[in-house]
Amino acid sequence: AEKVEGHDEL
Amino acid sequence: MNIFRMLGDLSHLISIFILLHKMQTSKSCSGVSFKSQVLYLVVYVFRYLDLFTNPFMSYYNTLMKIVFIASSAYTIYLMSTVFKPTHDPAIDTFKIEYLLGGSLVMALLFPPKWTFMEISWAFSIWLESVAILPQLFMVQRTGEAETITTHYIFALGAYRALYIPNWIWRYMFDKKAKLETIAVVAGLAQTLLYSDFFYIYWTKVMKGKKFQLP
Repeated sequence: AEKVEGHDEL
Repeated sequence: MNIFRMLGDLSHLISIFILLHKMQTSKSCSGVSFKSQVLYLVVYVFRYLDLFTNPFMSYYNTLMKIVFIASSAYTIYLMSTVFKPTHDPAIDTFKIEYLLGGSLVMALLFPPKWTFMEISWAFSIWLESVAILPQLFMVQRTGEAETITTHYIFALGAYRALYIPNWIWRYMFDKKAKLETIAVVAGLAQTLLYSDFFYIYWTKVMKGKKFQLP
């Protein structure tokens, strides 16, 4: 799985 | 995205709508803690700094961030100008310095990473978990609250409470999800802070009675 930077929740 | 996350965010939007609606229709912000509103603006500004830096997540994510910052700023604007005469600072006396200081200490002690962005994100998460305290304190001081104000507080509390089943869902079914310990711990604490309020809201307001402390 690709690594996503940052926070995906609000 | 799952149903709990969606309902949580929807509940957050509804809470904002209720608050603005209450102020516009009654032409008053009485019963609303200005201090809590200021804390929420601080929360959104510090958390969503990544609007300018991080890779684009989704239109949904970006749109919600802008809505939260803008509506929060607008609320502060209304409360400090048009409806200022209806705000009573004498009952909005919670010392927010401790909340700001405590959140900063937590963010500095346990940052996800040692970068300014990550520390400010952690700071905003901790601050959000306690930002409702001046509002709850105000309700406690007066011993009662307008029904519309309790709907606002309930919707705002339900938003983070709904994030909890969302995290459980992600943990169980979403292979790519990365659960953020700080968000989960602070989210649980935040929901716990509301528990007393939830109980009274459920037993009184839901049965058509006035929100009054025993």
